[in-house]
Amino acid sequence: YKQAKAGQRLSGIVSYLNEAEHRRVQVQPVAARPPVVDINDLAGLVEIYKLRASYLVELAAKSIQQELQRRKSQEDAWNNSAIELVRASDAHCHYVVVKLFTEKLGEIGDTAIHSVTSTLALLYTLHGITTNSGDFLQAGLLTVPQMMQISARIKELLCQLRPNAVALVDSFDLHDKKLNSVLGRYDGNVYEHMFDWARRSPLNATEVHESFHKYLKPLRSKL
Amino acid sequence: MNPDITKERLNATFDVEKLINILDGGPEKTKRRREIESMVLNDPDFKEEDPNFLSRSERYEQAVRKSAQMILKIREYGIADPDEIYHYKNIAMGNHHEAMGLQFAMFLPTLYSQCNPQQARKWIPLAESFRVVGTYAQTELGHGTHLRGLETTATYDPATQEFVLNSPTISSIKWWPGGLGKTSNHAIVLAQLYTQGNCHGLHAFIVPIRDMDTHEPLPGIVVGDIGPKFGFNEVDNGFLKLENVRIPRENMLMKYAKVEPDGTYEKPPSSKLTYGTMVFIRSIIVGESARALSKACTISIRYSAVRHQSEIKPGSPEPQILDYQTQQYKLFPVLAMAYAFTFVGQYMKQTYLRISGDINAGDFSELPELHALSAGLKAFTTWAANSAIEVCRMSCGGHGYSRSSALPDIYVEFTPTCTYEGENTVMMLQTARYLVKS
Repeated sequence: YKQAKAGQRLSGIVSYLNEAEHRRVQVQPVAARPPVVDINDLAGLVEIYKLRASYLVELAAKSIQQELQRRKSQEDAWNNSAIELVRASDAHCHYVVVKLFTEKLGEIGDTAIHSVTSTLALLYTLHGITTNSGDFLQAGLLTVPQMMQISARIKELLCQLRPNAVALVDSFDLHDKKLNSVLGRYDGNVYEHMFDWARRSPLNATEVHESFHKYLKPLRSKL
Repeated sequence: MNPDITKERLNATFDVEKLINILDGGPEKTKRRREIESMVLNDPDFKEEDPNFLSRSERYEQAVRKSAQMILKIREYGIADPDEIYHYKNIAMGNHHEAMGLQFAMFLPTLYSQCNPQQARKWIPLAESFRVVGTYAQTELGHGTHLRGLETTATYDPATQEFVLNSPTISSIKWWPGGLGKTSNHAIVLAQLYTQGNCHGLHAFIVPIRDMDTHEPLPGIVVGDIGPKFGFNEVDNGFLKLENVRIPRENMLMKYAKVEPDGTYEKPPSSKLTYGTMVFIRSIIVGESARALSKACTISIRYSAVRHQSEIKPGSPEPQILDYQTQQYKLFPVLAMAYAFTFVGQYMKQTYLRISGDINAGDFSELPELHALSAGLKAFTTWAANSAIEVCRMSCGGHGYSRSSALPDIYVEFTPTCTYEGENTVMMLQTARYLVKS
């Protein structure tokens, strides 16, 4: 952030901080006019994740500066801004994940698989926005009506995914032995195997557990 | 086959086998992975008692038996590719960790990367033949991620050309390393190096801790298991107290930093070297987040397809619980996250492999960003996966609470990723440092 602010050209995944700095120099501030967002356009959504990250990085950096102006030491200023700093990192990582997910789609040639994984990517991205809506609204990246649209869109995506839910988890190709789960068995025969499993519990090694003779029966004779 | 789940699979709009190939990184990878998995599945030596029905000691014993068998069989089959070794172990160990995990994950890699030629000639054959079984002892009872705060000392005695390893306080007792309690007979101990009256910071020392024949603790060594934990029942996470233990000068790992016989200290060429290992381990953990999530949502979504409960329309049959919007809203974002993290895990691994060549050639230019990214993504994905696994468990109702579901195991075996290899908040602040600097 400091390097970008000093006009230095950044390389790698943080280069978006340059753009933020460039935009800040423009006349209209970020918060004045939210960008027009097509909530079905993944690339556009990745863009606003990026803006959210740069917004939170700026918030954190400003917090440090304010602390320093209160003549705090660099270390104290850093510690007193740790909450913003963690949120900035979180937003940065979230941006990286949605960016990589979107890029991965470009590598998928099979149309049916491209379609279902695109639905997953869109759900992940929109769900991330709704669970962090405060950031996007506070940064002026989305409006309340757009948020409502996104919530409605998420419901549609749930219905769209419903037919493929089991196939999508089958695609992880986890053998029953690796999963070792009665509920998650490939054949779905859950209840009979749950009953079998329970009957093998060591507690069922005898029909009457020894504690009955040791404690319960004597208890009766004393009462 | 349960008819509900059969119906679900008939409804799919894509070819599952093709998607499996994409997730594996290609059809050949899928084929090979299945070949390796079937080696374990068809091997009677890996028949086992359900760990849920065993005592802690029996679970540890079964894990050591399986570890020993894996070592022999992996050699017998000539499996050398790290990915393939991982597939073999993964299916053999199921949802649990292996007792000798740190021998492979930390002890051997540290010998390979930090022994000088003489040390390598001595220690690597011993470790590879399992005459030496080692662990990596860094964290202390009272100290974790902040390495400069570690208290264990290694003081050089020029008169005898030995280091004296000592745990000066209770808080300096080594604590947590896997395999330390009962399994290992050596440990690479991270200690503050003192020579000629100066402290030169953390360095690594090979310390014998048990007799190589009797396995009895050696003089000055107090070692044992730290007791039952939330999970990791198969692993003897241990404690190690050093009471002025003397080791020869040659036991300090000297590929980079050195101490001459007279006690003169020679600095390592670059302090960044240990960052490479950290980036590697954290990249692997990102992949672990994806794998744990994949398991959890496989269980909860398949179960939600076969479980019927209450009604949407009065009088109609009980619907599959996967038809409830609330159930979809719990599970489908987790499913999407599992895919997201699978792809991020692949990216991190490829990126690390790509630049590790540069690192070896002394080009560190990309390391700072990768170090910051891997720290952040390790924290981001493990925190998110940790709570998502809990969502999966709860979405199975009371049955999710039964050990038969495997969800409690998946949770307790995964959740340490949020604190080990760097506590997540500290990781996030490392990424923030890079962001603010940038």
